[in-house]
Amino acid sequence: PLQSKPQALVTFPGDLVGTRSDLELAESYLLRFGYTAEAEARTGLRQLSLGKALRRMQKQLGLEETGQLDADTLEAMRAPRCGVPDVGT
Amino acid sequence: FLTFEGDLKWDHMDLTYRVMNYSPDLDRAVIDDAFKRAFKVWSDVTPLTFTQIYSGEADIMIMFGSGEHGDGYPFDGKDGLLAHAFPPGQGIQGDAHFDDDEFWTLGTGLVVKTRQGNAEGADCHFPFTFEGRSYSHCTTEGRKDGLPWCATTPSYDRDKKYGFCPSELLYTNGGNSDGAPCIFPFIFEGISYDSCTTVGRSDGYRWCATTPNFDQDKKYGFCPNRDTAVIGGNSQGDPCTFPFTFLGQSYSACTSQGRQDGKLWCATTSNYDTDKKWGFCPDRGYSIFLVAAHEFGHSLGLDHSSVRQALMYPMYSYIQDFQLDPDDIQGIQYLYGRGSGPEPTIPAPIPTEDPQPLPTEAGSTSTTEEEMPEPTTEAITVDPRQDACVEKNFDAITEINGELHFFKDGKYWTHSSFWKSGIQGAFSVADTWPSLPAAIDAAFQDVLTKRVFFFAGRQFWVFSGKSMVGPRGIEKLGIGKEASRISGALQRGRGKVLLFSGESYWRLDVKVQRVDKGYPRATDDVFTGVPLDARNVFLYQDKYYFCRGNFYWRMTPRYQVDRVGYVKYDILQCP
Repeated sequence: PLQSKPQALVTFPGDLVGTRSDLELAESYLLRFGYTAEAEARTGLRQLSLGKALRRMQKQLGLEETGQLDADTLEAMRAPRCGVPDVGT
Repeated sequence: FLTFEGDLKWDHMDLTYRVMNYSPDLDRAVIDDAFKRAFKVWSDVTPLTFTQIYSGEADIMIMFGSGEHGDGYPFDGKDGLLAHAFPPGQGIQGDAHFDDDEFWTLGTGLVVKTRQGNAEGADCHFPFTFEGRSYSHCTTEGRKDGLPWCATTPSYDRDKKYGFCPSELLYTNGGNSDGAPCIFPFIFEGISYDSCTTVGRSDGYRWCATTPNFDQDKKYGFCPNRDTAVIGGNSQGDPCTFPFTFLGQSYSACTSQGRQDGKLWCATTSNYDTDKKWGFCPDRGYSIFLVAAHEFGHSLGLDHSSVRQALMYPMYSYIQDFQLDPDDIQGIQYLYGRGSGPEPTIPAPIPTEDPQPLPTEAGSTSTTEEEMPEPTTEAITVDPRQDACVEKNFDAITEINGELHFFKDGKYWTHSSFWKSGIQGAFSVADTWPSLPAAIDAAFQDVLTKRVFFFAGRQFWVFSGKSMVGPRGIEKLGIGKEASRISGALQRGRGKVLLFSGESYWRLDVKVQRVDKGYPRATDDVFTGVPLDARNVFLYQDKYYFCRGNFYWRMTPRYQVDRVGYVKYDILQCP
């Protein structure tokens, strides 16, 4: 079951998710569900505002408020969920 | 709970809803019933009433769609976003949309509702035996007309109960042909088609003509998904093709190779490298009932809650015996009042803090009860010369009081990832659990009572602190002769434990010490992609482990293999 050579990752046609870095995942999640504003997202989240937005998201979802992209927070960002934003209209 | 800005709510109590289209994943009747039950969740605790209408503009318009589906808020393929809905109001307000790149079920896997036959629309029973052979999918065996069918009891040979499976040869959905089946071949834009196609559509739905010539007659319908259909990818609805070639290697089962997220997929032609046609393999899917009940909460004016057990919590988790949380009830009654429904009873507090799909508390999550000391601690001798890292495999592996225990020939070692103390032992089984045989097959700790169950051959022992009951025969648990030994156990919460033997598993009710009705079931039907001859099966840190030889397969609570590795290096952390 284990491959001798490192597993090749493939981008599958029609696969909307593809491979994203954790930071890219976080930025799109925080924007989509209302934790960051459009303007912030366009200029790229500075460390301070990322931490603040993460803390807000962690509080809303009942996670430990670390302000960091920790494992639990990343797992929550990957979890299946409702598309309605958590903050804002 | 939260309501939307301005406490948006409907200005009348007798609401209407209309289902604009249906996912091909489920029979239309199953979807209608799920939506009806989802609305009843809210009408039970308010004065609201809901009536389904079949034409015209309803208060709540319901539709399935993929990607961009007309409202400017596109879905995102399989998983991720499941659905969304708009707060009360005119037009699109109040409407609910469901992502049809998801695999819609009732939360526990494929639902294959039959039609015609002699089983009055009962669901397929997988596996079933026909002419002595076992089938875990619909089959065309025994028929000349190519119509897939299945038995609705475990044995067609015995009960002769059957029905026809969803297929385009039996019926279509929607369109303008009143459900008439496809006619193949059919002509569309001058080209002949001998199967369903998405050509001509931008929403990816598979359709066919219900007369030989669409160009002339314009009669069509949408194809239901067969039970072997893949989900999403770029071949929605087509069946897997086995074996298929991927990166030069041949695969005869679904695989997660090539993916970073561990999801199982397959090719829908014999060669992915050349044709690039693929899709995801069926998993447990998402409960259309639970997701609909959540979205209808939005349609009525509720925003997301931060209470984990609340229905309006934004993340999906499957719950078998669903009940509204007090937070949901307070929210909806704040908007609409109580109505004449029964006094809502507060559900028993669910001890879980984890939003994972496990219905309830399971295995290794910590509980507030006081840890039960291992039965006898005074005379435990340790033999550090006996090194767990030299063992090729183990008789049994399980977690007891938060520590993994590795049993082999009358000895055992413990390993705690929490204390970072590494491997402790070897200890003597006889010192800790007197009268147990040297070689055991499986063990588990009951999360609620902390009792430890041991299995060896067809016998089992139950240790509760210093007291022990056993040996007793596993037939007392209701396990038949087909199980010569138990290979492992998975705690499922709420006093239920799955016991594995051979290629099957039983669900044990630990309290009454009997297996539930409807078992054994085929391991392969739910736990796809793990070895069927696993020597050990155990739950650890909310993941399922299946071990064979010196490898383990780790499976997520959503039944997807997300890692394969060495027991010695990854779990025991031997140097």
